[in-house]
Amino acid sequence: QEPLTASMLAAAPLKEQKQLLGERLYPLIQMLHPVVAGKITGMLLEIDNSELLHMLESPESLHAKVEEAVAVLQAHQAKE
Amino acid sequence: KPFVPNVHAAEFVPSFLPKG
Repeated sequence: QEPLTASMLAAAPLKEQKQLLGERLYPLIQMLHPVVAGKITGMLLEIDNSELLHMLESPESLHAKVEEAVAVLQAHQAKE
Repeated sequence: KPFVPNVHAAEFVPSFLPKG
């Protein structure tokens, strides 16, 4: 699969851009946290598209955001 | 903009996953 570029993303209708980004993020997140991959992907998709594109190219920044989201989700679930 | 994880964000469902 070739990398998702900003121009590819811009060519898609706005509504589909999040889905396109999600489709690329989901497998990467699933490798780290299979059980909550859908939820964590949804949480990350609230980040701006340009930053999400950068995260797809930089595993470190993606890992950092994923771990941040997982920590918040786990704290929330512990409270419930 | 700092990233504030939102636990109420909708769950993402990839189109390549079988439905249900």
